[in-house]
Amino acid sequence: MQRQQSILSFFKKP
Amino acid sequence: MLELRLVQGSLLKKVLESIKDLVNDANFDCSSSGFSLQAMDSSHVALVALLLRSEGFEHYRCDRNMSMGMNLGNMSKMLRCAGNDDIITIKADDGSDTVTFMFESPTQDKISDFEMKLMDIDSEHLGIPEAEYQSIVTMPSAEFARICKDLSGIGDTVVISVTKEGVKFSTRGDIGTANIVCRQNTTVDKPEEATVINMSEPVSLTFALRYMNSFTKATTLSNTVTISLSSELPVVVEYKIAEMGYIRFYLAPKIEE
Repeated sequence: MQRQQSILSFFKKP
Repeated sequence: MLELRLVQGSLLKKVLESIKDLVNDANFDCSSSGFSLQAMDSSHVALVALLLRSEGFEHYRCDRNMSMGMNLGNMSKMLRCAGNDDIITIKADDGSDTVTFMFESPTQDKISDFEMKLMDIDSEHLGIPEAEYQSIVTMPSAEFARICKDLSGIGDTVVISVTKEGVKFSTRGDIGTANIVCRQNTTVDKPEEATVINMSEPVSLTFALRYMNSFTKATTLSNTVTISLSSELPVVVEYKIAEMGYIRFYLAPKIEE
């Protein structure tokens, strides 16, 4: 099974 | 006071058509340097970053930084009313809750204005770290769009692998498997027909084809697309917008559980 990662795991809120 | 006059109005029409299905609402940020947008899709899997530099506009007035929240579906409905050869002017007064799009036909015999309500959108800009990508592929945008479309008939995900041999797009589904390899090819008549691979390290990542296909709606903006890949990072799919800026799509990879 593959899991879709979130963009928020890579790019952070300020 | 904000007044931006874009002679090649079709560029703005194309930008909206390429992002309106990915992002519902977004803040357009206007500063002295340009007109920009950063927004995520509702699932927080992809992010779009748009920049139209002020130098690309025939007239660019932005007295102070402004952020205008717009529903992209509604904005697209209004911009579709502009002709492909029309000049588009975007106008807004300070503190106003509306934005006006003015369309002028090239012969100036038809002038329309459309006023759209702005909306309050609570969104924070994400910090996108500077990264050295392990592999950067530049190829004809139409070829990339064709590959994504073809593969999505077979599977839901694409594995993009870059090696010295070339870039391989693979998928797998109930009916079988598919592999498409594009080799570096710089001996073409026109530079926009070339496939160029800059690889410091081989890389292989898996992405949802649904998003890739959505990104390829920007194909009309540029003859070429640049795909930047690094393990452990979202892919960047970039379409340059002639002499004005870019539209970049970031997509988080899928990983094995």
